[in-house]
Amino acid sequence: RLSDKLAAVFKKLKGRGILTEVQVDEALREVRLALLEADVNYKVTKAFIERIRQRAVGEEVLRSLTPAQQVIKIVHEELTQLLGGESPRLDLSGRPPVALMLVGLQGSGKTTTCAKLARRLKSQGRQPYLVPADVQRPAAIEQLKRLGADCGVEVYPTKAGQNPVDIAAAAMEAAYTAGYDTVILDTAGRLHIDGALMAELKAIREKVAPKEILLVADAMTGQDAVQVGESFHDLLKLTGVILTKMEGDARGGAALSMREVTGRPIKFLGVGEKLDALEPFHPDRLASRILG
Amino acid sequence: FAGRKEVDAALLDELEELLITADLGVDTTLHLIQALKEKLKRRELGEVARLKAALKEEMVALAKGPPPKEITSRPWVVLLVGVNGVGKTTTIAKLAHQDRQQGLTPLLIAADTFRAAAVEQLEIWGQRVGAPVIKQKSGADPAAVVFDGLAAALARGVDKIYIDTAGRLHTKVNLMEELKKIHRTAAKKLPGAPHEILLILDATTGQNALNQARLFQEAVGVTGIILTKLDGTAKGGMALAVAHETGIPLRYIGVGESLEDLRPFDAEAFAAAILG
Ligand SMILES: Nc1nc2c(ncn2[C@@H]2O[C@H](COP(=O)(O)OP(=O)(O)OP(=O)(O)O)[C@@H](O)[C@H]2O)c(=O)[nH]1
Ligand SMILES: Nc1nc2c(ncn2[C@@H]2O[C@H](COP(=O)(O)OP(=O)(O)OP(=O)(O)O)[C@@H](O)[C@H]2O)c(=O)[nH]1
Ligand SMILES: [Mg+2]
Ligand SMILES: [Mg+2]
Repeated sequence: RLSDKLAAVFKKLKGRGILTEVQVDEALREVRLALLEADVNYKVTKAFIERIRQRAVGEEVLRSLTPAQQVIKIVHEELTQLLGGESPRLDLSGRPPVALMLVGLQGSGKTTTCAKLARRLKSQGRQPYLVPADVQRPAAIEQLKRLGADCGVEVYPTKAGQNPVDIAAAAMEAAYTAGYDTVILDTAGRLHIDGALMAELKAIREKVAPKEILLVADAMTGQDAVQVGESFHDLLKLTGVILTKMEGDARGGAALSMREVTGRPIKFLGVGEKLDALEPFHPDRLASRILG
Repeated sequence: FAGRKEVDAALLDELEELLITADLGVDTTLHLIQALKEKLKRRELGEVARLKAALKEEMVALAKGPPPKEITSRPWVVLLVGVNGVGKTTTIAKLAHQDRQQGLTPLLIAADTFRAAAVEQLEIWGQRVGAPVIKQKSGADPAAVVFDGLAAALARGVDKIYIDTAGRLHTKVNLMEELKKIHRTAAKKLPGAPHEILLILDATTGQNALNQARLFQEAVGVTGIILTKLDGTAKGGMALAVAHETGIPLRYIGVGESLEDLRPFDAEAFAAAILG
């Protein structure tokens, strides 16, 4: 555990008077290892350590009676600040229907999360409308239809073989006519390096101008979080990130990487397979988890 | 390594970044770098090219596992397990497709009775591959589906039986118990079954892959690993630590969403892809 490792680093120095930079270096090395083991990206970790080095070699640590705890406190504060800081609320402003678009890699939890969001919005008094825009994955339309039925939210009747851009446009029309105020677009999982499919997402965005473009990412994602976050953000201008499968034991370092490269807030956490398993994001809790 | 002429501390730093970024993890990376440092001390590696070759050798050694089990009975029952969304259902389709191409008859058992449209998804794949799918209605006990499914499959006389299970986090005790029950039930119905238990790991996963492998191994025993989504940018380096620690052989890699996108695991190619 990091706190034990840091205690060991500073224990070696007990009785030698004030701490030196070399010793703080060793402490920072332990922090670095902890972040890498938590799946924080290599470059993101490096930048983070440099950022906290200033504070780590400052008075608060060097003069502290409990330097190990002081370092942990600094790291935790800095992580919390990095992870949080912006409003995690959904932007539902503007003339209805407002569109929310969920994007991400294959299997990250988009379809399930669409339904979770729909359920949440419904419980908040809104009128959500689910739109299956994944015509590629076998039974994807059926999956969203079932989930919609489970949470009592209407689902646009997408037909196999339709074009996702047309589906999105037609669904917005249908939602407007029927008086729904929030359209939740489920898109097919895709690789950020698939030019044609990424262009398709951009086309959907241009067509329906979603208020929210949310990257749905798996909490267990490793170093690749940077590539994924960057690519989706560069092309689409994400508005937020949702991390799924957070109720497991993945440390979740990918969250820090994605926050760093997109500059966008983590808005929700998926914490289970059932439709009520969606939580607002708490930066300090994730900071503790990443530190282990 | 591109453009580097000398083996020095800067090169080793670069190597560390390369390996960590490929998801090998801190322990494995330090272990590999240490092995290189030993060789350097003994003056066994003068230039960069030899260093790279030595590193590749070490990585291949980590990835190497026992050869795949010989298929010694008919039907040969394969159980696919893994956490949510890693590619179990799609991989079953790919494996069944491979069987069909080799003239074998596969049959699929839809034992994911929990997730919305999981059975429908497998049915569509079954139609595309030309493999019958045995299912029950949603919410049925997965162990019962397996029991009845095996009975029906035995009556039909097929070469291979694939059991698709629901994704489950290894940390969920009740779901891991359910998996153990599926395993016991298969054995009860057909002694020796399941003959293969394949753990599906997603190449985009970081260090959590180790916990997944450990717990699935502990729960039902795993006879092989399939690493999916290697067609992305993730390198899947955690597979090395998994293979090395658990001794489970890396069997296949998934490189896309179509039936043909399955390849046997090739340790040399895997290491080469990471080292660039
Ligand atoms: N444990 C857990 N499982 C989740 C969570 N969110 C989604 N899942 C599961 O993850 C798997 C994949 O979810 P999907 O919603 O199909 O993922 P997707 O991103 O739509 O997948 P594609 O459309 O194929 O790209 C399913 O088994 C879901 O039940 C979560 O928060 N926790
Ligand atoms: N790019 C890529 N996508 C893959 C690969 N294997 C599976 N997928 C995709 O990953 C997503 C999830 O695949 P599934 O087969 O539903 O995964 P699963 O493990 O059965 O999911 P659950 O049953 O919900 O736990 C689908 O969109 C698949 O097409 C692969 O090798 N490469
Ligand atoms: Mg989906
Ligand atoms: Mg499945």
